[in-house]
Amino acid sequence: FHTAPVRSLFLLRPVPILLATGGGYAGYRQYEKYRDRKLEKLGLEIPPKLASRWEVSLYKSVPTRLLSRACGRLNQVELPYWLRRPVYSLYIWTFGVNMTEAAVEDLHHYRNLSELFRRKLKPQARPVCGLHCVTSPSDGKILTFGQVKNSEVEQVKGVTYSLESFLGPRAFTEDLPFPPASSFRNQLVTREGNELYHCVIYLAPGDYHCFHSPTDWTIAHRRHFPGSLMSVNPGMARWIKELFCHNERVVLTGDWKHGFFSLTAVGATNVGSIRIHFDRELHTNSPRYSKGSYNDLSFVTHANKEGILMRKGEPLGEFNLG
Amino acid sequence: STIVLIFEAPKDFNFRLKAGQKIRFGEALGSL
Repeated sequence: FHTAPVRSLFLLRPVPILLATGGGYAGYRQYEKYRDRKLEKLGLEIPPKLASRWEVSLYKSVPTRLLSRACGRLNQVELPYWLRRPVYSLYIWTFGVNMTEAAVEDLHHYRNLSELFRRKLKPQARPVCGLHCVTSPSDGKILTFGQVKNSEVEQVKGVTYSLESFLGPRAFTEDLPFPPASSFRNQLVTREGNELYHCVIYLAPGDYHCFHSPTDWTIAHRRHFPGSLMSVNPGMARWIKELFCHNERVVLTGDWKHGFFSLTAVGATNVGSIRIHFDRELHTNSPRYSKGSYNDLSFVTHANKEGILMRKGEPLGEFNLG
Repeated sequence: STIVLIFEAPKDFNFRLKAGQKIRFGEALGSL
């Protein structure tokens, strides 16, 4: 130790420290998993382990928007004809894409990965259920659903987020004759005896990424929240409370036959851009935005008092890479 | 990416779902 040249001392020091801390952290995580399995065997409910404030801040400091835009640019590079089949076949194999449902199955048709991502389906590939009043707006996995108690919504079982942070303050098209209701939830429920319901659908990378109207309704208002583009996979939704309130999202609100109705498209790292077919003014994943801001747009005009009428199953928008 | 539906409906609205299930566009989510 005493005879080693000074340079090698500096070289040696970081390596064992990193190994020791990394090994210690990994060992602690393994112990936590072992302990949780023991508790599960005893039939005890394990509270979800949420990220601490510094872990969320650390994750939010990752330039996900920049990465997302860079990834988007890369995916818009036109591939040479001979390279399309091997590249797209790798993507299809990796994410389990079902090309037999695509309107165009020939891979050479898609000039770049972005076009393959925005592929349309054959009309008969997704018949829209006529019996039930609410149908799924997209392909995906049901993360959670149910009644909204108080003003907290579950993002996955046991992890909630604030309804008011997620939708933002109620935009009333006309002045209310009475003071707003006590809780935010009660401001949304417009009819006596009604309840507020929610459903969260996670779209995996290989899923069909267009979304459609889930019911017959009129869309009166759009609110765009610029924000982070953290991953929203189920594991992250279990780990980061208020995840959906951090991320970039587009909230469409309006009315259906039973009152208030809203659909929110939440972006993610690889899918930073959200398009709404009838909303030309919407620009998501822009380089600059001010934290906590949102942009409103009303679709109610003098000519069109109701807003935009949407039929169940009608194309509404799409997620894009980048 | 994720889609979140939040809506009001009468008390007897029922979801036809199980958490974790796969679903496809156009399939039933729920009804009265």
